[in-house]
Amino acid sequence: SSRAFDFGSYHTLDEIYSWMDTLVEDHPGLVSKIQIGQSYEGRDLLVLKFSTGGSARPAIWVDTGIHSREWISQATGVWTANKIAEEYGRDPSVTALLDNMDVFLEIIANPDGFVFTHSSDRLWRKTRSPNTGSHCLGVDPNRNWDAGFGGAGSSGDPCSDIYHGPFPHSEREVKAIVDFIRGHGNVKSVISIHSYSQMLLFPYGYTSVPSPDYQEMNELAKKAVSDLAAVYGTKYTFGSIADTIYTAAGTTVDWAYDQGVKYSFTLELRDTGRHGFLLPSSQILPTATETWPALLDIMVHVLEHPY
Amino acid sequence: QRQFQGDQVLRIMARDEEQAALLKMLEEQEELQVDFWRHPFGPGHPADLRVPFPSLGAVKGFLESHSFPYTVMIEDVQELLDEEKEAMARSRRVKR
Repeated sequence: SSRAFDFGSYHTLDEIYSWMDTLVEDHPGLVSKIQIGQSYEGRDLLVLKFSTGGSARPAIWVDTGIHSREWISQATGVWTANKIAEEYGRDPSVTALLDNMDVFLEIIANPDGFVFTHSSDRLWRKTRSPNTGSHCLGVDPNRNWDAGFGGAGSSGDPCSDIYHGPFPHSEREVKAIVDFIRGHGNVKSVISIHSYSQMLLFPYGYTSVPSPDYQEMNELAKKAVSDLAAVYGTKYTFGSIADTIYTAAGTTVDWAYDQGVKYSFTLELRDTGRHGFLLPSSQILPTATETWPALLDIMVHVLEHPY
Repeated sequence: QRQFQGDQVLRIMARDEEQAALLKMLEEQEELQVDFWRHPFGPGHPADLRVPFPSLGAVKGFLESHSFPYTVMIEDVQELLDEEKEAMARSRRVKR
């Protein structure tokens, strides 16, 4: 049963994939598993679909752990998947959401990198695809999107951790999401989860020009980080990527926004800078718990503001 | 398995644009093999660097010679990794 799973511990890819099957078994009619592609090393790219039926419903896309070493992100993805499933029929917001929209959650967005963090290099960030003419492997999957591709904040050096790759969507892990969102055609929100800077960010990253929806996104982000802070007092900053962190070209949410997905956000989860990517497992449950109201704020706003 | 014995993570605060630019130069010095956990994105924002043990002297020397304020965020990365591994093993041993 998914209830026997330890949500307060870090897990391997096999453990998480196996748990996803259990979640599907425990919630028939609500949760299903779909494969959207394969990684460079041939691993399945799996997405949990939360749906109460109907076809072509508007949808929300959430991915966690596109940077493999940010383990708190994948762990939060697991907890969140379970929370969505358990709260349907219990929490009025989740129930209303899933009665009208579908949620897609990709917990391990970079499985090759994730496995590599468990087997060989805990601090690996990129994909694991080879680069022609270089001994360095991998592309930063959050610089590989066709949104200002190759611009500031990304690198053309295959040895760099922010290498943008040879061309947009060169990485199978990225292309699979691109194809899925385009093919679906009715995705209204993309939420991409990272760690560890405690931020809620929105487009743009590749330019400091405010997006046309800046005001609305800013208000929503303000509410979300306020509700997040109400749980344990964790302070988040918020704003556009370019204003809040730095100019970063080729990112997931900029691509999504440019595709017409208005509510595109990226979260940077804990920590404050004591552990970085090595956040102790004792912080998984608090992190996931405090993130939940922020996620729910965004999802409910999407539900209540159709476009 | 890659080992990180003696590697430290330094938290650096650039005072101005000039220092931020200097930090970016550090990133480009491949021989130091520094790993930016948080990239330098301007004055007032911390940058976190994992510095391999063999490069610690050179990097700290660089920071001190340019009067960068910095603190050691993680004293020994491998110690934390060992703790993490032990926590995972312990969790698997617990019968649920």
